[in-house]
Amino acid sequence: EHHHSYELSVTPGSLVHYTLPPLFFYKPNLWWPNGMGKQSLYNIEISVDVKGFGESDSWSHQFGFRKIESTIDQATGGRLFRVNGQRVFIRGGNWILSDGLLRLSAKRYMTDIKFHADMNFNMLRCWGGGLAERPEFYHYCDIYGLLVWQEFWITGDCDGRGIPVSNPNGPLDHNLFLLCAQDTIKLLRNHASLALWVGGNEQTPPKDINSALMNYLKLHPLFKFYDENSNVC
Amino acid sequence: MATLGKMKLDSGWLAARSTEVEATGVQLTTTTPPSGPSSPWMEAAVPGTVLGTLLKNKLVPDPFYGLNNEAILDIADSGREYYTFWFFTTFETKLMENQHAALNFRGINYSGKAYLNGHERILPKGMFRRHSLDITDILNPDGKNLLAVIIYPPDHPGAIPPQGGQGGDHEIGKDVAAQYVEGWDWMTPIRDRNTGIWDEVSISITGPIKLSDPHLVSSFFDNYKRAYLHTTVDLENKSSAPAECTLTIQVSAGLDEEIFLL
Repeated sequence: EHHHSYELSVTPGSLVHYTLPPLFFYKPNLWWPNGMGKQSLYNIEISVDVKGFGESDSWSHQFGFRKIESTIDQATGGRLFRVNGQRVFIRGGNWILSDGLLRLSAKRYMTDIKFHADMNFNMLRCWGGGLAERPEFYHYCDIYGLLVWQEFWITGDCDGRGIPVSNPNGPLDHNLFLLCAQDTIKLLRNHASLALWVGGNEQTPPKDINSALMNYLKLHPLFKFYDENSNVC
Repeated sequence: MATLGKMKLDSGWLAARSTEVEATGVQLTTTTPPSGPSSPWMEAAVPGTVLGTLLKNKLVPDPFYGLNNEAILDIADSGREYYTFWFFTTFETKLMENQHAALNFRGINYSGKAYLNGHERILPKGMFRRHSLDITDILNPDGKNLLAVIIYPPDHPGAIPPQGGQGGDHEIGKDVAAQYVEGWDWMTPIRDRNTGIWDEVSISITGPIKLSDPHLVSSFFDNYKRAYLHTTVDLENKSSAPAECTLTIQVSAGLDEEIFLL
């Protein structure tokens, strides 16, 4: 449906962060959570050719067009989720991890996640004491329509609210925590099913970590601009 | 000539407890590589954890049955070196001119060192971070490469109090790693704290330009009739010459079950 090419040059040994012009779609097939519609996914391929060499690298991903919002509902005090503007009644389950020896095959993930979809769930909450789940986990959540609530690695018990109270200031190395968080965000951010990043389980991360995470994850100003000026395009 | 793209290293791995291996990482990947699964070396489960490898070789009972977990030595009692393991494998890769190769670990727990053909590379701490090592200049000319990786457990594996409890003595919270491994009200402790090469290992081959971390975001207008796909991507020029590039993006609708692409 869409095939676009752009020319650019990259100087030796340098790294360029390149933003492509936005691609316009009219009435794209939208991605919906389990039970609300189809989980339409588009194959996106990005490749780079170098003059005098040919194709140098390529990358592909199954992408879902969807808009996920969540706010605290004043009436209930609970978190209200909307997907593509529609309110969602969340039927969710806790997810720690699939196997305590981390034997995490794609086949295992497919079986586990389809099982939850067959149980009519539409959200999995990845608990902060477990893993930042893997791309294969998210791939099958994309396919079966399970929204994902992904927590970072803070739990009340180990970070300031346990018995005995321990690590009130979280992990020893905050920079390492934030480096891991950044890398994890880059690893997972393109998945349609990723609905919510959460600082930790039953505990707010230490102030410096929490504000850095809020900063990494805030909506890019460009999209705020687009959202607020919807006729801008 | 090496094919562009990613080659997973998920078979043919060996493992050995570090305290039972005399050779250094340089020796293992040059003069004295292990010959096969003969003691102290054993077949390894990679990706996986040390316990997963020990279970694969029936050196521990399966912790998920009965009280077997009680029969497995906890790292608090054994010390970190007991669960510090070497992993070893070989792979073939022959680069063409102006091709570049990277060795990628999508997740190790908790830190380590990789040795490739006698060259050492550090794998810094952290369970939830990727490592990508440029190995273009340290591949063997004949295409046969020897890789050894030593993996160290979390710095603070902690100890499990007699009464158990959520997160044991909480020491694991000092590291950036999964915390359930000290045990919780629904889970017994994991004796090796999930130490190991727990996620995918791969070799990626590119030309002079390498793509990384594309970011895709969609925005909507007119009640979802109009949509835009916003894309950013990093391009890294691994070569010593300027690169004139053509960047292409192609979007095709996923095929429904009843539609086939001829």
